[in-house]
Amino acid sequence: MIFTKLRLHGFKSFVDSSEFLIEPGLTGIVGPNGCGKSNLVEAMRWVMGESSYKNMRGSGMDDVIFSGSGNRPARNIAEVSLTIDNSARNAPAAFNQSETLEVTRRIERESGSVYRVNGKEVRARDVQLLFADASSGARSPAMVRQGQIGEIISAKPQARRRILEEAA
Amino acid sequence: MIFTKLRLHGFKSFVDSSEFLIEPGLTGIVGPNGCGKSNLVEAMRWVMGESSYKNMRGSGMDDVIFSGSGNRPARNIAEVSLTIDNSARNAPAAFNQSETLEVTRRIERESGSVYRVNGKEVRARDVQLLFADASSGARSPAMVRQGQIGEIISAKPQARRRILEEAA
Amino acid sequence: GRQRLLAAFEQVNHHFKDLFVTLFGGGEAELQLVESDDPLEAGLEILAKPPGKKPQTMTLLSGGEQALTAMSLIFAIFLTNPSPICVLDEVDAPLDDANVERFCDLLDEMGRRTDTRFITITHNPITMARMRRLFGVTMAERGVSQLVSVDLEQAERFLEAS
Amino acid sequence: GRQRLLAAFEQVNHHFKDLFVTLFGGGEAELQLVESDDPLEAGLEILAKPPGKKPQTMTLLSGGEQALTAMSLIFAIFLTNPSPICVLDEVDAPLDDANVERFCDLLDEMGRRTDTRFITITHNPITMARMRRLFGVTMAERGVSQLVSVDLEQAERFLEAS
Ligand SMILES: Nc1ncnc2c1ncn2[C@@H]1O[C@H](COP(=O)(O)OP(=O)(O)OP(=O)(O)O)[C@@H](O)[C@H]1O
Ligand SMILES: Nc1ncnc2c1ncn2[C@@H]1O[C@H](COP(=O)(O)OP(=O)(O)OP(=O)(O)O)[C@@H](O)[C@H]1O
Ligand SMILES: [Mg+2]
Ligand SMILES: [Mg+2]
Repeated sequence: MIFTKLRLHGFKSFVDSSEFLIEPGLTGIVGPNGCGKSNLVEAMRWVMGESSYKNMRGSGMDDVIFSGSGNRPARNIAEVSLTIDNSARNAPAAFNQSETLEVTRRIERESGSVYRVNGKEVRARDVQLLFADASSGARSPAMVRQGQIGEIISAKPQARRRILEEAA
Repeated sequence: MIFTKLRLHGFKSFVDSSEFLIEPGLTGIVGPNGCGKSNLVEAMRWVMGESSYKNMRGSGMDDVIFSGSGNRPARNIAEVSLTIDNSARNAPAAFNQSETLEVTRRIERESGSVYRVNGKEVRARDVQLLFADASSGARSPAMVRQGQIGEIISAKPQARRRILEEAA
Repeated sequence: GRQRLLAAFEQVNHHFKDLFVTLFGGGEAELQLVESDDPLEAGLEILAKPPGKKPQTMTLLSGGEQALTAMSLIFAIFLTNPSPICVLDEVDAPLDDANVERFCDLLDEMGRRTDTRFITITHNPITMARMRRLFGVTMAERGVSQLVSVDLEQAERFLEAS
Repeated sequence: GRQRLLAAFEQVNHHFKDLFVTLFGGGEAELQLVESDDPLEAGLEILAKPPGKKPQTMTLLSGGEQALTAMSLIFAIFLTNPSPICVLDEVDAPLDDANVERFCDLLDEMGRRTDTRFITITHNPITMARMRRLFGVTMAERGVSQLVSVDLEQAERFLEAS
């Protein structure tokens, strides 16, 4: 499974439809404080099935929906799509017939999230397992949030062991 | 009260006698990771009467004593002195007769700390009050430890109120 | 006790609002005492709205925005009761270049308003350039620190030191 | 369950020791399972000794040393089970210039050993220069983010953007 593209619409400060091409090697993301860099990568963790709004820095999952700015009114829907190249056919059986997998998560204010893979509605759990099988996912040790390095250092030994469990 | 000089001997990585002149305006401290910058300013908080070894990043107060390096054996004594210009005569009465105040703290392995002001032994409490009276001290909001900004942000409202109490 | 805390709170809040607008170039913020009518039992809540954005919980702000907000609080408390010495250990770490300049402008302003001596530990070349003087800490001998006076050019070579 | 965790622990520990020495240019470190004989109940302890220094509790290490040690653990876990994507949000913030270069060397090495695509958020010009490509996030319209492809020179102007 190769990640190739991330699309955002209405997700936090990305109110307009935005497309992020994910290419091989090292990609850097730059910009001033508060411009949306962390929001961009949070969208990836969110579409992979992040279930805790706290890991999205919110006080409710609706906090990921664009809440308005100087000129723009708040939105009621946020949608993120992650496109995966599956030509190596190493996705879980349920999804392995397709060359390309498009995983989409859409949230509507006060109605919760709906997940789709290639247009077909699935449960959050199916999406989480899809990524877990690829040693990936919202809680993968390879997704290092801003400030998480400090958390690992100050974590109690029991909490650190749990990070190890994610790898086992 | 004007702070003019900090002397360290055997304090953490400052095993050799070192003198830091504190001059007016903005002074920058630079150097590679792990070279001792935070250790230097920790010495100031320590001589001001910091009572908790956790605020010294240790697991016991003896951790501030030089514990040895590649070539050097561990020491058994650490001493820090802070020189204060009191020409404005605004120190607490007990110490206000002197033009200059030299506050010294000395720790001996497994025997605890001894404080002196101008050579005369005093209690830790006297030193803490001396600095508190000058709106200063180890716990002063003006002493911002590495990573403390993050702590303030993630602090519970009750803990943040306590920071305010330091100012009142 | 209670009166003094409330008086301090009012003063700190006044400074906090000003400092926030200075550091963010706009927007608004304020402090609130919450959870109890008794100030000695209350929590200190921070409400912050960067320019052009909707007011949000602190958690939704970016790393740099949170740092600037916390810095506004620290300096607001500082101005309410200035101390002879102020030590800042790598507080500029999460800031972009424009905000580092604003942070240094703030230090200059604090230097004008008080007699406080400031000690700033930094890895940032912009901050280094704004200091009146620089000291380098080295470990020429492994595990042993030495303090030495440096100029800006030497300091920048320091960054490559290891 | 227990067997798998122990096997993972051995592999991670092996990678961790190597990565630590690589990032620190020497010294030694290891992981330990503590507090219980049952790995599913144990705690994960980190013992680290930077080159030329005595082994000490993690708390006594400097901010940058702690970051490099945690980074060794994260990449050790990563190497044990590489994922197709790795996102690093400002992990270089506490590092001095020499250590930022070592961090980037490590990313290059990870890139050679795996097919993983790396996304690195950074304010550091050294890191930017080591990336294969750069994307800038702007807020030309307040509160609204836009993604745009940039080259290194544009990125450096970005840093002054606000
Ligand atoms: N639901 C939302 N609607 C609109 N704006 C939002 C929403 N959630 C967060 N934001 C805004 O997004 C901004 C934070 O963006 P982000 O954390 O991505 O910044 P950043 O580029 O990572 O900055 P830094 O370099 O400081 O870490 C905040 O100003 C916040 O107000
Ligand atoms: N009692 C001690 N004896 C000898 N060395 C010590 C002692 N306590 C701490 N150290 C060493 O001091 C170093 C930490 O120094 P310090 O925290 O001042 O670094 P720093 O210059 O602030 O680095 P950074 O830029 O990463 O924050 C550590 O390597 C630690 O091993
Ligand atoms: Mg961020
Ligand atoms: Mg430090």
